[in-house]
Amino acid sequence: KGKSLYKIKPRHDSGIKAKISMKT
Amino acid sequence: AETPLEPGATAGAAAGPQDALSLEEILRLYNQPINEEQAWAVCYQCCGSLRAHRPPRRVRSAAQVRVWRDGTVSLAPDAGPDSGKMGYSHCTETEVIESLGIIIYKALDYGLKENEERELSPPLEQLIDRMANTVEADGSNDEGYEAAEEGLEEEEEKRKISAIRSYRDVMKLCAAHLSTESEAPNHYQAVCRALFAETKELHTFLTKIK
Repeated sequence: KGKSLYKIKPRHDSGIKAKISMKT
Repeated sequence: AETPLEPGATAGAAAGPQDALSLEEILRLYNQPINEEQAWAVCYQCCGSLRAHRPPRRVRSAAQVRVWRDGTVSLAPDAGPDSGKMGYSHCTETEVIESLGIIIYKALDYGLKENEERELSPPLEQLIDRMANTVEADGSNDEGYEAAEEGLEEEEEKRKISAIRSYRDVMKLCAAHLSTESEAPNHYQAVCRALFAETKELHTFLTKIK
């Protein structure tokens, strides 16, 4: 309970993390 | 009606700083990212208070996002050196939404390495994508106009979902995430209230241990 359970994958160039990084 | 500066202060006459925790404090205390439900909730609650409390403020860090004891979420002024310039003035609603989307994503990504990426559920990823205005990069934002034969209502609904232009649009998407949309205000407030209470509990526990 209260734990964040999530899957981690390798960062992808077209993924949301890359897109957000470009914005910041 | 007159609007108070801090929404959380409406819950009690003597709301103080101890009645709110910043998103940054929450992340540091848990030393892990927020979960998806908390992300939906913070998003919904923050947009709710932004709708009621203008002028718009751009979100520069998780330290500005304050979760209150009563489950409301407000935006504190940016304490940075350029606050008062970019922090308050000449800031459009879409710019605030964009900055909030980025901060929410960062809270979901907290602690992950640069070469790692969290797998988000498609609706949440889409929400953040649209908030942060990064949709065009993946070619998925087709505006939905190919559906000329569809009814006007459907088309309007698609337009609303594909283009986020207001806090209300964000809140509608957050509400649509629930099985019963009308439960959104109570549900998301309860999630944020629990987030505050659990973090406080953890803080108290860690303080005792120390």
